[in-house]
Amino acid sequence: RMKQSTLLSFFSKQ
Amino acid sequence: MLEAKFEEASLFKRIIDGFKDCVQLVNFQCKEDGIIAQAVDDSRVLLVSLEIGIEAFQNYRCDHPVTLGIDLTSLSKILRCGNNSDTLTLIADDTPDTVLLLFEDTKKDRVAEYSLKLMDIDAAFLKIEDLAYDCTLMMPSSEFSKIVRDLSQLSDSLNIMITKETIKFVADGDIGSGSVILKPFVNMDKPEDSIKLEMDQPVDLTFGSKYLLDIVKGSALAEKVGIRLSSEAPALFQFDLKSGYLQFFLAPKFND
Repeated sequence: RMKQSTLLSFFSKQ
Repeated sequence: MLEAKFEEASLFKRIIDGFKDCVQLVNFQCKEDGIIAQAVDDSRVLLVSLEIGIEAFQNYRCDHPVTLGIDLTSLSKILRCGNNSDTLTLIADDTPDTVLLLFEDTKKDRVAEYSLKLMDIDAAFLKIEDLAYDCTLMMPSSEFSKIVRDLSQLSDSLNIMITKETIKFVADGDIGSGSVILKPFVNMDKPEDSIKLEMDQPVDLTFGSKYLLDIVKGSALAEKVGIRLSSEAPALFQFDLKSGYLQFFLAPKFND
């Protein structure tokens, strides 16, 4: 089963 | 003082229509060198990044940086009031509560003026590093849009696989499955129909169909879409403006 990742695991908050 | 005049209101309409269905509240940062905006959808899966350079305007002036917090649903209502061929000028003072939208039909001496209330939007600005991508694909945006719309009928996930000479889109769902296979080629007569592929590493990635359906709404902005894929980073889908771009960063699905 595929799980949706989020952007927060890739980008940091400025 | 901000005074940003589009030669045709339709350009700003198409820009806003390109992303208003995936994000609602957006801060537009207006500076000397143009307007930028960034917003993430509620699920934190899709990020929209907009840059409108001054060359995209007929006239542009911004002596003092100003942020316009805008509800895109409200803005769209006002944009529908103008005619596509009208010029559209956005006007705001240095500490604005409202932004003024001025539609002018120079042939008819018709002027329509709307004011939109601004909002304080507390949105974190994400820092997007320059990412390294495994594959860069450039293709007609209409063709990409059709593939996404066709295949997303079959499944809520769409798989994109790229090997050296083949680009494969696959949807596998309850009612059946479908795939579209493309090869890079150059059309000398109509260069905009060409499909260009640069590949460092093959990729095999899966994305949520509903996000791709949002992204292809940007197709009205540009004849071509640039697609950059990496196994280790969000995919980037880019529609270029005459000056600037509309970018979508999309987080992939992974095997649990």
